[in-house]
Amino acid sequence: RFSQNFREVAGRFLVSEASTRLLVFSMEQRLPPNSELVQAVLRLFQEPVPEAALRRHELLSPHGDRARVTVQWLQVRDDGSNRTFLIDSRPVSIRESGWKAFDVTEAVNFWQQLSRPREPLLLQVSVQREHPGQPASSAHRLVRFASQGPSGPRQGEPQLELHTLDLGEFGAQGNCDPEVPVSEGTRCCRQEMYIDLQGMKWAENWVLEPPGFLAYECVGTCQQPPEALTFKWPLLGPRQCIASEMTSLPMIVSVKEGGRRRLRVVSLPNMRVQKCSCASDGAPVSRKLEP
Amino acid sequence: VTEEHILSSLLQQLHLSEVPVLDESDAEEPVTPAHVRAQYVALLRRSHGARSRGK
Repeated sequence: RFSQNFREVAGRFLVSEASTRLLVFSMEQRLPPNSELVQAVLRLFQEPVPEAALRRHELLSPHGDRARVTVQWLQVRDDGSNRTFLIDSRPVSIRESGWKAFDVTEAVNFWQQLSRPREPLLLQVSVQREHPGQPASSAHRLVRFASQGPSGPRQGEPQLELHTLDLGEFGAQGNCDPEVPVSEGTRCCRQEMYIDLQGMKWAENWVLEPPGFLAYECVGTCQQPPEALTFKWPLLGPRQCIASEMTSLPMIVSVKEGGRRRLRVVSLPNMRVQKCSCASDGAPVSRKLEP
Repeated sequence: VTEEHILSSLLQQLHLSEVPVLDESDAEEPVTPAHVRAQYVALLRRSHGARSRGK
């Protein structure tokens, strides 16, 4: 595209080398109320490849014995159309068998954003050549995962593992109790903090409203989760008490325009803490689901 | 939220690089026009009610 020398050529997707499966997980009552999803893991059981097939593969296409497994979240819209979001993708070896784990935290986060608790979580799992365009490798055809069975749980059936934290224990507690002084043991809360604008020299005769405002601040500590997660995020820090929601501060200021003095309204973003929460630095931030 | 933070945000909103110098006549209490007060109250109400869509 955008090349001076070549005219853009649009292609159509005619042949798919991928085998794709759709996994359906009912999510009703899977996430406890007042809890925070910390991680979601999809576990697929890769079935062993028969020896004869392995030997045939080696003879026919010696180009590598790995395939790429890709997990996508599938959203079915009200108008019947659907769209997919890449969630996780990694190579697997056809020589291995056993449980393979994929991080599908973002898929569950997308599902939560739909706010439709009765709708199932749809995960599309496809197995492709490890490198598109690789000559004559058909290793991916030998990768098979045990599938969901229509008649109840079976050996090796795909599993969705949800790691949640009870916010009653690991979350913030709303506003601090003004009667109780903040101490080491105080759980994360929002504390009143008044900012006196009239006391600021530079604001004199310039900022006319407000004379001051409640900015609040987040104080206290957060309980740390005991459990080791399946996927470790290398930069994950401890849970801290942070301002998770902020709101703006409108002001009336006096400005000079054309030598004349005028009053104007401005709004300063992110000036007041609306909500405090416990969160970890370095935790992945999920994408917002656009309409 | 610190004093510096408020000042730099206000200068940014007004596209100013420094605090305006006010002369004597500016020190008189101006009358706030009704439309300015209405806009201010509307923003105030919205900022107290609005929740950013954060986690």
